[in-house]
Amino acid sequence: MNPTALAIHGGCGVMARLDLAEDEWIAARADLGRSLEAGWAVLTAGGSALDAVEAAVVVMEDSPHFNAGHGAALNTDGEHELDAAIMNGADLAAGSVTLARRIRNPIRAARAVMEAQEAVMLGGPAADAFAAGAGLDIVEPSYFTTERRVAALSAMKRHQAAGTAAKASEAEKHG
Amino acid sequence: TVGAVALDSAGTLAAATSTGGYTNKPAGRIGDSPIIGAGTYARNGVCAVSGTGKGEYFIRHAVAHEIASRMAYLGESLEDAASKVIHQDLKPHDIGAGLVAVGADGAITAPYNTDGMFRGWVLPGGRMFVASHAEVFDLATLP
Repeated sequence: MNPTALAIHGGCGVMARLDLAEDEWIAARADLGRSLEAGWAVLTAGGSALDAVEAAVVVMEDSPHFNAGHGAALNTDGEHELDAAIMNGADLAAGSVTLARRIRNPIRAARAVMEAQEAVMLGGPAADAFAAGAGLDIVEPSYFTTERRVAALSAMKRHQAAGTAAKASEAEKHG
Repeated sequence: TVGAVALDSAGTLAAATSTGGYTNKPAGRIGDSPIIGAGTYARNGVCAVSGTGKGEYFIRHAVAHEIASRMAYLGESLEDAASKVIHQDLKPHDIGAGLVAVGADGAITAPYNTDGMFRGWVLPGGRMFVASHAEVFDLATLP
């Protein structure tokens, strides 16, 4: 059997630790571990790399500690617009969704787009509608919102009003 | 932004990325994550890449595909190709950037140019590590 390998990231910047309270970092660390466990379980069972990366990303999308899915950042209108992509190195098949608002796990929608083979990328309401038609979990946009992201947007608005947006911390920008 | 890259026992590589963009981003703005070749890319025999950072520059530099191209056409190692893109190509832009990548041989790299990056990996044999800055936590050995 060939070697297997798995790696994940949960975002970069100062927020990767310094802006987190100790209990938040412990919780984020635990979720990173759960993400690795999910992906590794697929690989050690002889599953595909595609299934492994999807499983790993779903865990982080469901965690409030990362900027994806539940816990995603808010745009200038105070709304969520979610992007995701997945790619299979075996045949260069790929799928992505962008500006999605109601798909609980956008990475699952990207996978569905890839497998449908009619498009590589679907955007906005079409992406949401496609995901619903594919039987994926659809949620209210408020599902994605956390207090941390609301506070971050408020802080950014204050920085904008004061003309100090460039001084906003990574946590305020990315959470 | 979150992402994952993997190599399976059949030798297939895959990459996945998901994001909410950034706080106060313009409505309708699309970053690099859903752009194949920018924030996400995989090609068997070469590498799989998932990125995080200022997406506009990942798109302009076609970062994930650039790493694969350096490896395929110049023969660079995974670590060298990824490091050059993060620490040299993107350096003049003074933007935060990072990525995880896995090669066809199972090599893993995770360069970043910010103060830290949430990341994790599993070594052959199942030892699992997570990290944010230089501090690395050996969590467990997975079955």
